[in-house]
Amino acid sequence: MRLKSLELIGFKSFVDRTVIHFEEGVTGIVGPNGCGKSNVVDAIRWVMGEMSAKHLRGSDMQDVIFNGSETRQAMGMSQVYLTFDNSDGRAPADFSKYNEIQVGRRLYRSGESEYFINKTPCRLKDIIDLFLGTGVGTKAYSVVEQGMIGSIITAKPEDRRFFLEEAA
Amino acid sequence: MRLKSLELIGFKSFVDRTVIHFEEGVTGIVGPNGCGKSNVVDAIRWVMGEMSAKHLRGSDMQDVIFNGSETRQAMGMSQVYLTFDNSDGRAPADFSKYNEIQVGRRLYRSGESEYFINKTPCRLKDIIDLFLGTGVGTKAYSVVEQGMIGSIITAKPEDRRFFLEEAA
Amino acid sequence: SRKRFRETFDAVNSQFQELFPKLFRGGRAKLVLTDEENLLETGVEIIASPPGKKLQSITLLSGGEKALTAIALIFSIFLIKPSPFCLLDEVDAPLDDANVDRFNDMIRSMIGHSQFILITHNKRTMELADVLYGVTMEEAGASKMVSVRLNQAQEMVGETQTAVA
Amino acid sequence: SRKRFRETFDAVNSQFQELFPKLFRGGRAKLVLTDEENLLETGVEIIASPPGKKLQSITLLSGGEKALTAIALIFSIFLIKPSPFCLLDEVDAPLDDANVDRFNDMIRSMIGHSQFILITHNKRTMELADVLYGVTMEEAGASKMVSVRLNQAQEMVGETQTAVA
Ligand SMILES: Nc1ncnc2c1ncn2[C@@H]1O[C@H](COP(=O)(O)OP(=O)(O)OP(=O)(O)O)[C@@H](O)[C@H]1O
Ligand SMILES: Nc1ncnc2c1ncn2[C@@H]1O[C@H](COP(=O)(O)OP(=O)(O)OP(=O)(O)O)[C@@H](O)[C@H]1O
Ligand SMILES: [Mg+2]
Ligand SMILES: [Mg+2]
Repeated sequence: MRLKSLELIGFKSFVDRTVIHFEEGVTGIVGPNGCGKSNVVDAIRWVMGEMSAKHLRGSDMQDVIFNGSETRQAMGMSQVYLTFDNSDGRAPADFSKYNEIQVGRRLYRSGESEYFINKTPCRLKDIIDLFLGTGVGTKAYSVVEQGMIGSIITAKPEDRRFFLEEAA
Repeated sequence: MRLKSLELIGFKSFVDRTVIHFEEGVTGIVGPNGCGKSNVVDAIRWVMGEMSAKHLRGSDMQDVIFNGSETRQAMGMSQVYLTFDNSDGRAPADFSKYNEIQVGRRLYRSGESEYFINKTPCRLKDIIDLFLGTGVGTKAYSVVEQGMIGSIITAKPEDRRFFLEEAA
Repeated sequence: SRKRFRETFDAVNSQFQELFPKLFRGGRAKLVLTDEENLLETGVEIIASPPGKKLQSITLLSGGEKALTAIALIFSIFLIKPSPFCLLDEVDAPLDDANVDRFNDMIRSMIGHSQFILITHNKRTMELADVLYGVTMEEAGASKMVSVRLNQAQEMVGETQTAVA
Repeated sequence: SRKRFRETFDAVNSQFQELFPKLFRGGRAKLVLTDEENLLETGVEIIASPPGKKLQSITLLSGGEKALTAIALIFSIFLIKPSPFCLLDEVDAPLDDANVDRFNDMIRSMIGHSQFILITHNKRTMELADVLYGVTMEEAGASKMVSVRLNQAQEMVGETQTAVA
């Protein structure tokens, strides 16, 4: 299951529809402070089922919806779609026959959420289970956010065990 | 009261006697990871009366004594001397006639400490009072250690007030 | 005392509201007390928006924006109650080149007040220095310090380092 | 379960003891359980000494040494239980050039296992990328992403940035 592409609309600073294609090997993301690089990381975590707004630097989940700028109005909804290449057939049984697997997530200002696997509506639980099944799940050590390296060092030993538990 | 020079012997990685002369204006300190730059900051805080080993990245105050390397034996004592130029006469009454004011601190492996102002033995309290008198004291905002910028942002609001209290 | 904290808070806040837009070339920020009734225990919140962006919690800001905001606050307190010297250990680390330049401009404007000691890996920040010291560890675990020229210092953190390593 | 944690801990510890000296070009490190009797609640301590230095608490290590130690641990866990992809957001920020090269060498050695996405301000790390995306905000507050070539990306974080700012 390797990453194929990511599509964001109205997610944090990505007000306009943005599509990124990932290569095999190494994809680099660069740019000045505050331009949106870490927001891409947040989008990937969010569409894979992140349930805590704090892990996305917000206080409410609505904080991920583009909230306006000097020149743009706030959006009413945030959408992210993440497409995986499944040619290695690693996806769990229900999905093993697909060449591609796309997970999608939408959040409306009203607080209403929608979830999709291959454009079919599903529950958040289905997305989380899909990833658990592939071993891809948002393991803390496979998405190393900005500042996480520091917190491994300053962590209390009892909190540090969490990283190992995720691999167990 | 501007900084004139710093002398370290046996302080952390500065096993050999090292003297740094500070300019008016800007003094830059550069070098690779782990070579000793932040140890210089620790030395300045320590000789100005730092009482908490944790603020110097240690667990015991003995952690500031050079503890040996592949090629060198551990030292039995750590010494730091910091010399100020007092030509602006800002030092408190007792010292206002001096052109230079030197504070010194020694720590032995035994745990014994010695303190000096202009080579005269004194108590730690005398050093701390000297700096309080000049407004130079180890104000948190005048010695910005590595990582402190991050902790201002992540601090709870009740902890953040401390920076302002220091200026009050 | 309550009165002194209030006076300090107001002075720093006023300075911060002026300094933030200077460092960010726009935008605005302010400090807010979490409990105006209880000045001895109140917390201090930071509200900030970089130029063109909407005012929101500082937690949503980027790594570099958070750092520059904290630098604006530190410098604001410093300008209200200057110390004779200011020691900064790698505060420019999260900043991109444009922000490093703004940070350096601000240091230049404050040199009249105080003596600065800057620890840095950044070649541009080194250019501010009147004197540069290079710290090395040729013998493992034993630090040495030598006076260096700007080009030597820049090489220390530049391409030649792999040759040394 | 206790058994699974024990097995994972031992496997990661063994990998960490091998990886740390690779990343540091020497030295040694290991993980230690704070409470061997209570595997469900025990903490995990890190003991480390860079080459030539004496073994002591990691709190005394420098900013860059701490970062490289944490990277060694993250990669050790990753090698024991690889994910199909690994997303690293500015983990190279505190590293000097020599350590960035070592970090990059390690990434290269792991590319066979997994897909990497690296967010970085570092010109050398950019050289690892097979494809590079530049994120910009020409319109304040609105992000755009474009495919860029290596020299464009390096300019983005290099001298020309002040012109843009
Ligand atoms: N809901 C939102 N609507 C609009 N803008 C947002 C929203 N959430 C966050 N932002 C903006 O996104 C920006 C942060 O972007 P991000 O953290 O991705 O930057 P970055 O490229 O990683 O920068 P750095 O190099 O400093 O880490 C902030 O300026 C923040 O104001
Ligand atoms: N008591 C001691 N005896 C010997 N060495 C020590 C002692 N205390 C700390 N050290 C060593 O000093 C080194 C840390 O130095 P320092 O923090 O000054 O590095 P630095 O130059 O600031 O690096 P960076 O750029 O990574 O922040 C560590 O390798 C540590 O092992
Ligand atoms: Mg970021
Ligand atoms: Mg340091």
